[in-house]
Amino acid sequence: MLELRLVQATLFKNVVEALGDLFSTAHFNSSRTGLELQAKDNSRVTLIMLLLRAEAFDHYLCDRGLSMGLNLAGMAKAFCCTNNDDIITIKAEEDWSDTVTFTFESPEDGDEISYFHFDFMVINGVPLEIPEYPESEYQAIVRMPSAKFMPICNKLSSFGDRDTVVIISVDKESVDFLSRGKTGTLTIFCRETQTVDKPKEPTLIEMKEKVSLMFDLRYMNSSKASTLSDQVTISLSSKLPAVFEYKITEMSCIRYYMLPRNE
Amino acid sequence: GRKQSTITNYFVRS
Repeated sequence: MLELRLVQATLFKNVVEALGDLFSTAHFNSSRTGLELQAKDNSRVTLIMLLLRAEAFDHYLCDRGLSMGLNLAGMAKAFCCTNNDDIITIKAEEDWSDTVTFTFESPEDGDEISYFHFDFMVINGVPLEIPEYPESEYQAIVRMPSAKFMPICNKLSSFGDRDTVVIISVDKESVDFLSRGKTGTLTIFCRETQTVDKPKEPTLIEMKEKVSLMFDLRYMNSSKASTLSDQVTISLSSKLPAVFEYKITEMSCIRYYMLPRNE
Repeated sequence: GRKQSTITNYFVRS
C-alpha cells in the first residue's frame, strides 16, 4: 500500500513539469525513505534522479516498496490544469491492476476532487544504482545561484544548433563556459564571488585541479530545473559523470548526471 | 576517437 500526501501540489507539479518536457517516461520507486524518480533519455549519456524524502510529505505511508514506470509527459499534460494549492494524494496498491491514482482536491471546500489514474508501463534502463561519490573524487566543484546559471544556459543556447558543444573549464578563481556552434563561439567567464551578507548569492569554486570538460549543449539545458532551487552545485571529474545538483528543500534534491563527451 | 562511454558504465542496473 502506498499513500502519500502533499498539502500543496506546487512542488510535485513543478517537478513533473520541469522533467516532463525532457523525459517522456520515468521510473518511480517508493521506499520507506522516500519517493525516488529516475529518468534517462535514449542518448545514454544523461540520467536524472529526483529524491523526495518521506519527511517532505505531509503524510507518507509505504508499507512495501513499489516500483512504477509512468508516462511523465502524460502526467505533465494532465496536471497542468490543476491548481498549485490543491492537496495532492498519490495512492497505489500492490493488488490493484498496476495503476497509481493521483488525487487533486481543492483545499478550501473540497467540493471538487479530480482522480487521475495512470497505468504502469515498462521502462528500459532504469532504475539504476547510483553510487554517491564523495566530493574528493571530483577535480572541481562549483556552487552558484541557479538564477545565475539558468541565464548562462540560455545564452549558451544562442548558438543552439543540435550539435553545439559546451566546454566548462574551472580554474582557481573562475569557471568558464564556452559554446561552439556552426555560427560562432560564445565564452562566458564567471568569477568567484564572496558576498558574506547574502549566503545564497555567491559563486564558490573548490578546485582540486584544473578541469575542462565538453558536454552536449542540449543536455545542459535539461538542467533547467533551477526554478525549483536557488542554488546549483556542479561537480566535475574527467573520470565520472558530471553532477548538476539542485537542492529543492533540505530533504529533497534533483541531480542531473551527464557524461562528458570525448574530446 | 575513443568510443563514447554510456552512463550505464558508471551506474549499474538495480
